[in-house]
Amino acid sequence: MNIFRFAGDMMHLLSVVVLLLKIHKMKSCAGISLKTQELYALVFICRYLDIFTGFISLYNTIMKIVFLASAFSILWYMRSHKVVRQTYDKDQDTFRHYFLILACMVLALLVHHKFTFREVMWTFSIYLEAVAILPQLVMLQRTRNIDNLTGNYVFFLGTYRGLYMLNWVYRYLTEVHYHHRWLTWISGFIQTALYADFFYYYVKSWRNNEKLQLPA
Amino acid sequence: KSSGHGHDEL
Repeated sequence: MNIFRFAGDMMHLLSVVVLLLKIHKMKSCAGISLKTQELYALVFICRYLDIFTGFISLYNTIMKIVFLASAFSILWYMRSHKVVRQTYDKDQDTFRHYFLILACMVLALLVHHKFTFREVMWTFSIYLEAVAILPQLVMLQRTRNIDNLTGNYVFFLGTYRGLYMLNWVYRYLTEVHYHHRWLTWISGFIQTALYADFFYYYVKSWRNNEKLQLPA
Repeated sequence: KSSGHGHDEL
């Protein structure tokens, strides 16, 4: 464990906590893409298949449980909670995310480290996480009004993956057998790049102390 | 530390 990875995990945790708090406190999920949340739940399911069979550390197991629990509770709020579900603007959340799932699954079947069920599912989760934010970014562009909690949510998510890239550089430089993780790095780089334009507008709006507006 | 093939990252 290195500081980049730990900080990245904390940013990731913060992003889901911010989102859960917003939904729980305001009893509203306006501006949140349900499709992105569904993709993230799928990412965690496919990546943490070994949660009960493999043990790496208490931290690792606890964080996996926290991420799975938060993903499912966000889905429960947005789909089943009698008040919150009314605030989900379905007609703004139009990204056809099933194509993302299909594309990532095909790619995982073609490009992976080992052709085993667990490894292909893990690879699928890495690809899917890279694009999972797309429905949310599209929805932000469309709804245009970004409340600062949603902005923070996306900002923390982008920071988490950016820190993970520093972690990969660090591990590449310090660990011997870490050189075959190029697949993760490419996917992680694409994922972070997707946030680039959002970061630009987020920092600009923060600096000018104005409402965050994404260009149409 | 996980083996080369284990995934020890979240």
